Amino acid sequence: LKLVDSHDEL
Amino acid sequence: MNIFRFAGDMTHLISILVLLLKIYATKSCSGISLKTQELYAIVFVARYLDLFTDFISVYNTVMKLVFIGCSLAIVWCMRLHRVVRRTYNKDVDTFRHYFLVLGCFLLALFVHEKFTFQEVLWAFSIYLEAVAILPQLVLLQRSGNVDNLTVQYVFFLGAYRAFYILNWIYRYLTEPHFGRWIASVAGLVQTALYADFFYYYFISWKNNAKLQLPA
Repeated sequence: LKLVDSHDEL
Repeated sequence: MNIFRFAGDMTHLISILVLLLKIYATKSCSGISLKTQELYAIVFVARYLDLFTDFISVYNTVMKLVFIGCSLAIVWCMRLHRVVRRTYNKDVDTFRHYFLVLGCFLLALFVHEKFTFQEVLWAFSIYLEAVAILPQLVLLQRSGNVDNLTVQYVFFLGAYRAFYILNWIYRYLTEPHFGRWIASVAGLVQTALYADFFYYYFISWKNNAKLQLPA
């Protein structure tokens, strides 16, 4: 599972 | 995570719980637009495709499952529940929402962060969410007297994106390269659509009267 912050919002 | 975003997510969750409460408690979905609920189900499925591929946090994953689960459960309830479905009045829920789906998809094909399957669908879900409330607002204006839970549902649904706008301002000010323009602009449009509802909601609250939207 790669940790991304591209779409970290719901 | 900042307080504005958390407040927004909680307000969004409350709006869904209020809707579920109304349907469950009154066994009726009168005054609720099935089309808006279908649009929200599409929004969540299209946006949370990364549910099983990207892990951001337990909170993020749990909330995504709750939003997808509740929106599908509401559509199922309004379409198939033997008691509730009879209270759905499709004669007043006549907004042609498929045009919204098509328009948002075409826009997402041209305006997106990256031209990949997931990003185009993500932009599509952002645009669709901005206009998903239209069938519900049209239905509210058509059916004059609306029950309180439905009004509260629409109010919380509008308030959640307003909190998100504060969240984007906060993140823009505190994070160096924060540029979430697609979501911010769409979020502004989304909240603006509620402007007149919020105005009449405030008036009715001030006069302690029932909400009356001008036809």
